[in-house]
Amino acid sequence: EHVQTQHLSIPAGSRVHYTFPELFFYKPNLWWPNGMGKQSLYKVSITVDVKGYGESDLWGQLFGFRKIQSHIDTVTGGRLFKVNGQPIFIRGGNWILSDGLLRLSKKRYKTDIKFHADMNFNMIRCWGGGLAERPDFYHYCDIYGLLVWQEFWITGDVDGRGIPVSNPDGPLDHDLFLLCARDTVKLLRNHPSLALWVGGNEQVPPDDINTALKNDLRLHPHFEKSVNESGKSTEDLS
Amino acid sequence: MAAIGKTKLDSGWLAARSTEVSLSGIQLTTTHPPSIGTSPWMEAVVPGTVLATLVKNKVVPDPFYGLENESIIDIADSGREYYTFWFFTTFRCKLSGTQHLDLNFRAINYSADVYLNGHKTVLPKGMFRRHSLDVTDVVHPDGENLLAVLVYPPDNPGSIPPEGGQGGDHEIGKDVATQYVEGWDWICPIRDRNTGIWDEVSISVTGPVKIIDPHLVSTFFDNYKRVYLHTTTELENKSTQSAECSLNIQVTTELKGNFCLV
Repeated sequence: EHVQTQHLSIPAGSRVHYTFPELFFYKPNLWWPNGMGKQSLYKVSITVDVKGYGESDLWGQLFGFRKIQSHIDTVTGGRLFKVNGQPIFIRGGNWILSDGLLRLSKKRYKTDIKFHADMNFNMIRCWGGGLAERPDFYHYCDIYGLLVWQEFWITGDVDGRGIPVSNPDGPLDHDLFLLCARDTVKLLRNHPSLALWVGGNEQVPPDDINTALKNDLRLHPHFEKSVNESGKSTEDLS
Repeated sequence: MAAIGKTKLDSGWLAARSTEVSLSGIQLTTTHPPSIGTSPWMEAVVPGTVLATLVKNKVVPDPFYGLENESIIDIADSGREYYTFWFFTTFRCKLSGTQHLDLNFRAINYSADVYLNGHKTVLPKGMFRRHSLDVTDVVHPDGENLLAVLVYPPDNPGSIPPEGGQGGDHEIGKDVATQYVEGWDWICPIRDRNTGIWDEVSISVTGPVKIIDPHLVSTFFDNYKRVYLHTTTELENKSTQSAECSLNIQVTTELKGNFCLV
């Protein structure tokens, strides 16, 4: 039942957005962080066949069904997380990057990230002065159940709070920053381990960048409704 | 006819300092392709950085041993052109009539000029952005393709004050790039500021229609019993006719071994 084919016509030389009718799953295996359950992953494959030509392109991704919520707790001021409706005590570590000369490898990522899981961690925080981590990093976080807190490229030291105070308005080209941020979100957004985007380290990005990021990263209204419904029906039914 | 899909270009790369190469990108990718063993060309680390290539070829010591980093000239003292490097490779791809070929860079630090078989394309600035070039019209369908990439360092590499400190003089913060590279309390300054083709390079073959950046979202109801998978994708029709498409999505879970449940 998890196969679906849709037909559409695309005009010459154009780009279109297409949304499949949603696929229904009854009690699918959920993806859980390390220590809370299995990291069940499904393979999602998309292919496009063109009449008179045959298979034109294909795409694949491992995907995990999970719902991650977080909010600032008014009493403690700390951020509380829930995964699939269950509160989770975050045990995490700081991550800067694999290697100072960017000699990045699957083998190193697998070893480092499994090490974090073996230390009984369930979150890795990618520091804003490092990288937007790579798909291979997120792949092993998906596999080993490490939630990822991913910061954008702003740090207090360099952007307005360091000694000397510098770059109070962040990078020179805000449009370039947002272009890179949007492209990075598209690169990483399907990984179940991606739990939180954060503007920067010890610093809020300049207002225009911060507002744009918050706006771009809002949950799409289409899902807002269903999340509320699920929130309501889940609470009521459970 | 080439198989649909992606092929990584992660071997056989060469590199050379731009100031030591007198040829142009057009000459390198047409009449005078370089070869390993002819100075100043050396085996390159791609994906990787200029400094990783220099360390691999023992042109400089490994900066993370002892005080070796002090013996590597910093970009602030050498100037940006010293760490502006050529990267070169070749590849083959036998396209059929209606197939298209994209050349993809998943990340370059900080900007670059790409030459393929004598054709130049400028890759704009930014360390954290992908680049995808439709090179269908410039590839040699049955021959070898010559690819040269001239990679420029960040615009504002900054300089390291004598006392060091978190992020040096913070100039790197003017660019959209990783900020630790001017040094921090846990790492020495990176002399080339991580200039290079630091993530995957690939070529991808498609037919007339290409799938771009699908987005998967799941919603949950009835205490996670009733779950929906919403999928949106961008599609590009690169041909000159309207394309009648069948779009298929399939979700499978890998069982042990080679069995899979659909």
